[in-house]
Amino acid sequence: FPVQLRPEPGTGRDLQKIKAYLDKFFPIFTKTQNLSIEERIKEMQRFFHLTITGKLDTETEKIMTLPRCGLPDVAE
Amino acid sequence: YQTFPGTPRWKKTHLTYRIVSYTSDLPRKKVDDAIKRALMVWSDVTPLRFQRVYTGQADIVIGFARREHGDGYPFDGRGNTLAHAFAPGEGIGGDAHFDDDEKWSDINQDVNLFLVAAHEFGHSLGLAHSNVRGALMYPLYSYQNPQTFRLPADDRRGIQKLYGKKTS
Repeated sequence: FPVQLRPEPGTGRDLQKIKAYLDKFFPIFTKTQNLSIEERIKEMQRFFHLTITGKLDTETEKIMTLPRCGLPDVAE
Repeated sequence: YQTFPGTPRWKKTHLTYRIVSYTSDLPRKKVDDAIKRALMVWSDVTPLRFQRVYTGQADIVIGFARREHGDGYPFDGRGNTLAHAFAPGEGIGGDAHFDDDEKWSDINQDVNLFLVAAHEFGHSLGLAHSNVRGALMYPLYSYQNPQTFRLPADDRRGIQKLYGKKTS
């Protein structure tokens, strides 16, 4: 049987989940209004020293599940 | 390390703190002790001094709460967000809130109150998140033995940039 493909970020629940995380911890400021979701994921991956893919890969998804402080990781 | 925009910091070295609510996970004495030791992490390397007050206003107000708790930043139940604190300033500035839906502990590997409080008080004093893995101000929680805790160099540099080194 063909392997079930994982949906790309940009669709459905995955997108909502990553957007909620990014909005909370890597919020958009006036200067960065036009950043795509891919650029925002890259910013998060840079902060956590992950492989920069711009995609919601396993490594990135794992970070999102870890217990953490509620303050944003970037400040205006 | 990073500081907050505008580098807010306390303009005095004698700061007061008040614990206004407790978790039922730990005896009050253990909470008091964890908070005191967490503040000492920072006062050991700077000229800052902390005095506990029991009534009236305090620079750093500390409490446990669940979900929406009056500051517009609701907690999210067990896991994920453990706590948050506000940068130095009047009113809510400096205050530290802990999510009471977590299972707090003083010694074992549930969420260790001392470690989280030490991180949050870094915010109360003006440090933002560090992207240095292993730094106290790294945003993700990881357990280490509180008995052998030493403030990492990145955090020490950050706090001493704001307040200077401890004078003998």
